Amino acid sequence: EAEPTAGGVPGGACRARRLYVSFREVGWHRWVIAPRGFLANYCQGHCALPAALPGPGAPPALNHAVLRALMHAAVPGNGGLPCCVPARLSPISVLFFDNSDNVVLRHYEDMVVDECGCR
Amino acid sequence: PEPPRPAIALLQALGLRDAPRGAPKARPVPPLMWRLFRRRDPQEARAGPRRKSPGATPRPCHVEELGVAGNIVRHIPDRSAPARPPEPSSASEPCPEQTVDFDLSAVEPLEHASLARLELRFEAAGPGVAPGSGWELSVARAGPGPVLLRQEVRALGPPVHAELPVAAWAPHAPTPRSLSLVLVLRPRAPAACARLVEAALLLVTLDPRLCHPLARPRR
Repeated sequence: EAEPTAGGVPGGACRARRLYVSFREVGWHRWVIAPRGFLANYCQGHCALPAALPGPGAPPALNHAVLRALMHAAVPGNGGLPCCVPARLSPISVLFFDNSDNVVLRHYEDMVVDECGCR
Repeated sequence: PEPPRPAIALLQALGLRDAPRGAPKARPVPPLMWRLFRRRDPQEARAGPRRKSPGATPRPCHVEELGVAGNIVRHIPDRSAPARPPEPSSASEPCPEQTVDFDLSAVEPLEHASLARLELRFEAAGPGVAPGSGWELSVARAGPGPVLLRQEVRALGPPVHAELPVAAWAPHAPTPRSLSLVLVLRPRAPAACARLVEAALLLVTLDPRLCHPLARPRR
């Protein structure tokens, strides 16, 4: 399940959008004990000024991203805008049965987008 | 059916060779594994009382509750359990050796073991030992070789945890495909021998491929 964007065009400034990954949808619900799924989210939105500048509490903007946004504002089409990408991620754990009848708990880093930023 | 290609790619990204078939028989999930999962999964943790401290994300590649490095915890059942013969119950004979056998084929060569703990449950085959005397457990690998550990067991009621010296069985060598052990539980005072009812191995390993910080440390 993903947060709908208006007309398929990314709406608004760069930010995290909701994306829920359901293990049942992927067909893993028979061997994954928990969780049933997780909020992976994704990044989408404009990185033109002022979006390329960090909001309150957001990670610091890369100077290069601000430079590109400035260049684009001055001379559009030259080199394009910065990209909206994950800036902070967090892990998940998955509890499942493997093919040797073991109960396994695996920890995966960088699976959930907590924050997006212009890079 | 063969999972679609994107699902295979995702499985491989998660370090799984193929999609597990699921539990072939109804096997309960050990309470310890539930506990580790609930404390380990930040999204679960966020849903719990620890919600107020977002900074409480667990240290990457470390199993805090067990105090060792690792990002994979396996609860491996004893596959020799059904074949375990009944034990003699008279106190005059020495207590017999009891064997356990663990399938470690799911452990990848790149994984480093950081904890291997036996989870054992015994039951007395006859009248228990005199209070306070207890039992002595010794564990060795099947076949020739030294005793891996000797441990005092005060009572048979609660599960017995016996931590194998990891260096003893995985020194600089990949984890073995299987692990067969011989256990002897001797009463310290004359008493009937105890019988091993259930055995499992809790194995913690670290897969370095899944251990990579993304974000640069803050300047």
